[in-house]
Amino acid sequence: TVGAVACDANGNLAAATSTGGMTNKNFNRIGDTPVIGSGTYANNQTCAISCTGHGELFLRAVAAYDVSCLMEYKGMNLQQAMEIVTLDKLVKINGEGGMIGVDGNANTAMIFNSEGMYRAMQHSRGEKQIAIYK
Amino acid sequence: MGDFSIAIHGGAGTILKKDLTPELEAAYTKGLADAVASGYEVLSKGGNAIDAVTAAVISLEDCILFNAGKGSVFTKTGGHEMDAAIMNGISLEAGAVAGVSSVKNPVLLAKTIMEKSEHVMLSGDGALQFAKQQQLQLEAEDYFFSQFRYDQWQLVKNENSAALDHNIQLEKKFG
Repeated sequence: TVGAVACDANGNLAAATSTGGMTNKNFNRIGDTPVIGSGTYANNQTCAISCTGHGELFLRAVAAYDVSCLMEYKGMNLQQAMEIVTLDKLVKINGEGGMIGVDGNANTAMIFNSEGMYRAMQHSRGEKQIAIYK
Repeated sequence: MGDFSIAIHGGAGTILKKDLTPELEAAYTKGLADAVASGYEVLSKGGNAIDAVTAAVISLEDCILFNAGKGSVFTKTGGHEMDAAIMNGISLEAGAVAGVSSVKNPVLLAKTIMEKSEHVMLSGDGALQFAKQQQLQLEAEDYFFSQFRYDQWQLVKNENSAALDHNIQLEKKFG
């Protein structure tokens, strides 16, 4: 599953996700990717999130929107909210995978509970990262 | 002009270091670098976040290494069914597509659904019909084929379960 989140120079946020799904899937199975709030979510007031991993668990956790809710209702920052959802809530239901996020100040986070996540980021301040493993 | 940024992912899971040769790691790194550069270029020219995430995801869909668009995994029946979604943080507008075949870039279909339909989510044959109506680029089944994904499917196709693409070990049957 691939995805991207961005904050533009005006502070506007967007998220997009795309996938071929699971190998050997049957019965027109779909995962979290096309379900707004589970795999993809963007709200200028909080964050933009794109998820990757075992879609059924991200669906049950409503993972992307949950990050936004933690920021909106509990006042958490992006990193804190993503860590709670990815490293605590998803782990407790065996939801393997991760997510990327950005907030309105162009802060980014890339959090995962699996062995690796193909990921990259670039910031206008000059920071740039490409990585696979922890 | 304020700060701007982009982040991308190309999948997560049990990515075994021993299976990732230096050549393959270099190819994945290049695929990630190309995608983040595509999105960053949009932002650095003053473009908006929606166009940036679209450009980055198209780049990843067009790279055969990643499980989206070209190089998507195989279904139980040996085909490809793709899903995509996009959301605009300004307006909370969203577009999504599920279980679509033949569309070269499903993220573009999701964006078109967001911008040109009255719906949020379309699926299957109806989504393909809408893509044709909107003149999005279609591809034959062999465009989406990759030997690597085919070999993965061969290992699990007689099982009754589906598998995350990164969790299938070529030397060890999943499930």
